[in-house]
Amino acid sequence: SYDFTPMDSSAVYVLSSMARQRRASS
Amino acid sequence: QPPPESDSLEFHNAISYVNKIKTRFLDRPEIYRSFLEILHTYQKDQLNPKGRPFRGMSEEEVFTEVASLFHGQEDLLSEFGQFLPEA
Repeated sequence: SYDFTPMDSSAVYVLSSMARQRRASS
Repeated sequence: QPPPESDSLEFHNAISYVNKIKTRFLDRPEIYRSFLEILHTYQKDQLNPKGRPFRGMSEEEVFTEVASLFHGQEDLLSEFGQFLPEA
């Protein structure tokens, strides 16, 4: 189970958008 | 156009990674907080309008900061490198 704070969620958001950007540029 | 499954895979990987860091640094929450701050600084810079003379934090700088934060936790660092777009 994921017990995430809003800070955690925004970290997840940043990381996954970084990964998407990486995929888009590869 | 990439299939939507890739998006959810990336989202899932990000959740697992954040969980792993939280768990690893349970005794040292200040490290986890610093990691979040680095990500937020990076994200804020990404949202700046294009063409600004000062671009802010580069991918390389983010990696350097995270490397010094995760010193001795090579697995976390190499996993972080998989999220970071090529500088």
